[in-house]
Amino acid sequence: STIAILPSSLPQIHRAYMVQSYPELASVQPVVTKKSKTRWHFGIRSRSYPLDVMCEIYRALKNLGAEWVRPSEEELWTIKVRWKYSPVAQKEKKEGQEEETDDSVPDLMKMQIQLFQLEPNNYLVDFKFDGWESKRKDLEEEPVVDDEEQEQISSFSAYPFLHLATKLIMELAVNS
Amino acid sequence: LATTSIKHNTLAVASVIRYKRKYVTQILYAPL
Amino acid sequence: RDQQIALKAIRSFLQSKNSFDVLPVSYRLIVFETSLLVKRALNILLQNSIVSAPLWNSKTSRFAGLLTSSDFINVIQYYSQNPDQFQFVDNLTLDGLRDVEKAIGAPQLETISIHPFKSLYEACVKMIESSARRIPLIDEDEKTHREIVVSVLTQYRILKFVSMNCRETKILLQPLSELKVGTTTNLSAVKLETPVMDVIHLLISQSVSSVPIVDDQDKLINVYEAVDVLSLIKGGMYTDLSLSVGEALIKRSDDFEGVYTCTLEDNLCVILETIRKSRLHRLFIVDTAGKLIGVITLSDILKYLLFD
Repeated sequence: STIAILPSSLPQIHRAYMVQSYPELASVQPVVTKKSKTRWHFGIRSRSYPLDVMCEIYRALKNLGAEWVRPSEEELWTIKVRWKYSPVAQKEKKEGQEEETDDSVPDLMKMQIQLFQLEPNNYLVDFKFDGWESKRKDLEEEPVVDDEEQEQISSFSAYPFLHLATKLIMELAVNS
Repeated sequence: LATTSIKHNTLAVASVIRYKRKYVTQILYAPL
Repeated sequence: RDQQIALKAIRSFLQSKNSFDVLPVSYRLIVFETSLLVKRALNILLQNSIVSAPLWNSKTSRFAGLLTSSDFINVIQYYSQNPDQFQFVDNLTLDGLRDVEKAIGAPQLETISIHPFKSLYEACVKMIESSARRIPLIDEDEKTHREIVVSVLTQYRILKFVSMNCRETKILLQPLSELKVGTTTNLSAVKLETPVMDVIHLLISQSVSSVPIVDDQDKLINVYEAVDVLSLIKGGMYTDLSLSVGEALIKRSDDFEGVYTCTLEDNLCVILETIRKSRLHRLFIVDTAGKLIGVITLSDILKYLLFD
């Protein structure tokens, strides 16, 4: 094979060649695509007092127009949220025509928000996608799906959930 | 949910989902 | 005869596999909300060493096409036509890229896509027809019937998949000189002193993704690629419209692997073997003295494998 890499195209060699011809270019630095590894955290951290954290979350949910199930005694640190997520219909709405909402598409997203204690005064708030609900079947339990069907249903898009999570995190960040 | 600290007014969130028999870490970058 | 046997085998391989098969068991997919600033998106691409990402419109909750180097080229083109619009460019969001396209009369890139379980052969045909170098794999969410961006498949990934799984590539031994593959006539080439804006205009006018740089004896010395535009914008150098392409290439990051060359004596067996081992997106054909003869791109290779 006579496949080769062109030596004059290697960045260091090209730079040396250019600086030799134009010394003033010695100051131009290459774009450092700094590989600063994105640091990922689970959920969001909080050092505030647990009840304050919960209060902040309920306030943020209220500001964003979300609903939640009244917390039960034994599940004080879990919030079952329901969020109306009706994206703008793609088609331009004709003048005067009332917004056609496609009834078959569920537009109530459910999310579970849970507070965990990692160590004394170090808490973690986690968000979990909890399925969709359409406004008609109010609070009806999702039919239990068997494993095979679960395999099928696994093709869901996380983007609406991620989008609402960003809105909630921004609301919390702005409030705090 | 996985999150990054907010930098340059941008927030990144991610969640690992199962798509058929494979696993996708879907990462969304959004402006504050 | 061997060449024909290999082509038949590769075609039936591509028809028997689907795009989902190419995906690793576990992978990540970076997506940008369309309300993100273009310059922020650029930083994130460079930081993750990627050159493209799908867009998601959170208002309509729909997939909004792909961000690619063509978008950044359009932004530079727009700026070169409206140098007073620096502020507009600086505050441009990803939604605004469509207006930039209209403002400079750039062709609205049709966003092709394909379902992950359609055959690889169909994905290749769609990319060749639309001269796209990548194709989003889109499924539909069971509940909300909205698109799911499962992944984005590139011509490089498909050719690498073929070279790793199709042993018939070993008998593609006919030399390039006997095949009608690649471009060897009226190739536009420039010099190191050529202004980088002229090179960018060539990328657009010839709708190519790279422009070879030659010396006075027509010897190949470097190549300006469409993805180099990302470093140009990142470095903020696009405002200096007199910049030469030689100077612009100083911004290239050190992990650039270099320009791959080959001769007409090479064959697709060694080319696919090289694709299996290294990330290359085209090969420049040179003669024994290093003079530029032509270029063979991944699209050329795919076109040959599917349709020759």
